[in-house]
Amino acid sequence: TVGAVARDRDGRLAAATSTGGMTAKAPGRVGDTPVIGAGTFADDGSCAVSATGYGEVFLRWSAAHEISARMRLAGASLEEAARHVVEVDLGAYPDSGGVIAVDAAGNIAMPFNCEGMYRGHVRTGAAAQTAIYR
Amino acid sequence: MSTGYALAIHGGAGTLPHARMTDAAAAEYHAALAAVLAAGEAVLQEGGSALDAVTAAVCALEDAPLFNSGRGAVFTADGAQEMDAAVMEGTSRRAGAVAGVFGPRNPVRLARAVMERTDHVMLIGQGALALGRSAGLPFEEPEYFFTQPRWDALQETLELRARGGEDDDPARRHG
Repeated sequence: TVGAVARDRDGRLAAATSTGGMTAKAPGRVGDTPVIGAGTFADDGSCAVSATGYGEVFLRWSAAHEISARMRLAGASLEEAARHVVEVDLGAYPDSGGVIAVDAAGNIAMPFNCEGMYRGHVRTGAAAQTAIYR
Repeated sequence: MSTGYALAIHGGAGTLPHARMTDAAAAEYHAALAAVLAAGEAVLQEGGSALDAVTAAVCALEDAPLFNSGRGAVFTADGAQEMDAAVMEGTSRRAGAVAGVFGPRNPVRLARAVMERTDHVMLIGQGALALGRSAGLPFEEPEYFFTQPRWDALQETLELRARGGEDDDPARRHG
């Protein structure tokens, strides 16, 4: 699975996700990627999220929307909301995956509960950074 | 409102276990991720929208056979490839998604066509493909999407299952 989240110069947020699914998956199986609120979500008032991992878990927890809800309704920061969902909610399912997220201020969070996640980020005036493991 | 931009990308969490990752492979992944960031950042630097930036970044990821989407998509148990994609913008909460498609070079562009050209949020299968053709999106033949490592991974998984094994290795999910 791959994905991207962005905040543009006008403060607008967007998210996109794309996947081939899981190796040897059942034909017709659909994971969280195309399900808005589970693997992909964007709301200018809170955050944009793209997920990767064991899709059924992200579907059951409505993971991407849950991060946004924690920010809007509980006043959590992006980092707090994303970490709670990935490490506490999804943490009950070890190695279930991770998310990338950006908020309206341009903060970025990229928590995952497995050994690694191919990832990268860049901001205005800063060098791009890429990583694989913790 | 700040005039800064920010972009984050991921290429999946089904990574090779650290012990199996060679320096050469890691360098290849880092280079690919950097190229994807550059594609998305170029849009933002020019004052483009977040929606255009994430579309450009995901297209670049889909074009790279290292990652599980588009050209590097994994195979189903039947030896086929089925792709899913979605896009959403946060200003008006417009969203588009597709599932179970095969043929469009960039499934994320098909998802965006659903958002921009229909009243719907998700289309699947033949209906989605018909939209892609009417929108003039590029399609590719099966050979374009075939990669030997993904085919080998399918065979290994099927053999494991035939022996009654449980395939719970996250590195094999490519998800």
